[in-house]
Amino acid sequence: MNVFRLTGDLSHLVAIILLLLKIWKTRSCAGISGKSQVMFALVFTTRYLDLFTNFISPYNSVMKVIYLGCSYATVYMIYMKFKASYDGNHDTFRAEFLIIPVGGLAFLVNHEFTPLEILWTFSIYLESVAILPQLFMITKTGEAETITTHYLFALGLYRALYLINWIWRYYFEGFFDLIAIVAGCVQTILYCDFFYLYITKVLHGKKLSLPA
Amino acid sequence: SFDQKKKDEL
Repeated sequence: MNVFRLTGDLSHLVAIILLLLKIWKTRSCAGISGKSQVMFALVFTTRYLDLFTNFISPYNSVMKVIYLGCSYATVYMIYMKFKASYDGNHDTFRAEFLIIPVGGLAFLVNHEFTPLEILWTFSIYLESVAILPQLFMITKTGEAETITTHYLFALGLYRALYLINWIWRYYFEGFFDLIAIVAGCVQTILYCDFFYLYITKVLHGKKLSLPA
Repeated sequence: SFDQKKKDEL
C-alpha cells in the first residue's frame, strides 16, 4: 500500500459517500445518471466476486463491502425510493453501446481465460467508461449541481491517483498490470474536459454550466 | 512481471 493508492481509495470513498448523501439529504436524484450508477454497481459486483474467497486484508474487505453496499443503495434510491425525481429524459446514453463492446473486449483481451479473470477484466474495462452517461447527461441538461461536480471531481481524481500508484509500484515493486493501466488512462482522460471546467469554474465559486 | 494472482487493489 502506498500513499497514492490510499488517497485514491479515500477519494473514491468520498465520492461514493458524497453522492449517497446528496440524494439522501435533498431526497432527489436530479441531474444524476442512473445508468452510470447501475454500471458502477455492476463494476463492483463483477470485480469483488472473490470477496469471500480471496482475503487480502481487513481494509480491503471492508472497503469492498462499503463500495458494494453504497453503490446498490444509490441505485435503489435512484430507481425506487426517489424515482419521481429521476430525470430519465436526460439520462439517454445507450448503456448497451458500452456494456456489449466492453464484454466482448474482456473475452478477447485478458490475463487468463477463466470466468473470474474475465469478469474482473470486464469490470476494469466497464469502469473506464461507466461515467460517460453521467457526463453525457450534463451536456444534455447544460449544467450540474455543485455537489454533483464535487462528486465527479473526487471520482475522477481517484483513478488519476491510481495511475501514480501504478508508476510507484512499477518503480518500487516491479509490479504492473497493463490492462488496469490502459483502462485507467482512458478513464482519467475522459474526465479531463470536466476537470478543466471544475477548476476554472466551480473552484472560482461559479456554477458549472455548458456550453461555457 | 505482473503478479496477477494477488489482486490486492480495489
